[in-house]
Amino acid sequence: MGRWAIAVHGGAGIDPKLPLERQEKAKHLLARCVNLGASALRTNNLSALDVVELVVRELETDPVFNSGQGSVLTEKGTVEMEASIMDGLKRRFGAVSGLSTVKNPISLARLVMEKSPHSYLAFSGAEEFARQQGVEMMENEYFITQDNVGMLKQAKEANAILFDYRIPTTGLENCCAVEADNPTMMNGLPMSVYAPE
Amino acid sequence: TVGCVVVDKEGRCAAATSTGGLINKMVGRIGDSPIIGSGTYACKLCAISCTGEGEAILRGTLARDVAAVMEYKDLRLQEAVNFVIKERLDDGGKAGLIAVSNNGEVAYGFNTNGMFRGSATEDGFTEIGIWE
Repeated sequence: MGRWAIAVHGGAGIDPKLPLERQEKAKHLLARCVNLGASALRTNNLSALDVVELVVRELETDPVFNSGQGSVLTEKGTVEMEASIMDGLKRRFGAVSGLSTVKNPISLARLVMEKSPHSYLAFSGAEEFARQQGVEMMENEYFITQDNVGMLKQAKEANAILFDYRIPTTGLENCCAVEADNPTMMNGLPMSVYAPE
Repeated sequence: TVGCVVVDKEGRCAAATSTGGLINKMVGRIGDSPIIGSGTYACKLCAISCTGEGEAILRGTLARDVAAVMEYKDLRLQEAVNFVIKERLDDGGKAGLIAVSNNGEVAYGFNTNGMFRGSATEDGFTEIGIWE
């Protein structure tokens, strides 16, 4: 018998001025998810695949991080979520992209792996598959938080349209290449818009 | 972006990543999280979940590379994570990742100013962190 282990993340690249109460909120959610997974592994009644799905569902359902409820917004103010899950033993995987109504994208990714002949479904095909599988689907408002509306506004004011950040900045006035030596920028955006990310 | 990697008592590894993507992204943009071998990967050896600048993670096939350098360069998990974060993120690429190995190790690495992360192992080690 081996030894179990678990790790979770809620995103990299954090606003250096993130308020302490936001940091505490994030730490509480991380601790809750680590404990949720560890107790499932301790009793050994769930496989590794079950546990990663269980924990990511918990993270998706809490608006603290950028996934599920609390997902960041596209340039049009909409939500397009994506997820993937992979089983190391048989190297099977399932992935979805372009979701805007599915409450837990990670569970749909697993259904793609287990209940479809494919590995990756996206946009309207993925939404159709979700309806066939009867997964929980929500109105768009469920996903859109005031925080994210504000962050999209900030991103637009920063005029940070995200192209490949290696495009030279000269001659492309509407493209923001990330200043590699500017630590407060990431992906052409001021770090502050990545608050929960 | 959120992620979880696990190895269970039978030594089985699994990885999962979920995200809303990047703020102000173009409609239709696909990032690294759903792309196996870039944002997410699991095999018999280990499981990895990445976060950060999707385009850089895609170019570096970050998740698969951790498994590959373990397999072909015989690196331990944390060494493999350090190597990939240091060598596979091209100029200015910002990212972080978490990983577990089939013998119950956990590891993480990032070249950003911080990463929201937590971990626990059977022998009692637990960590919750944000900054360096």
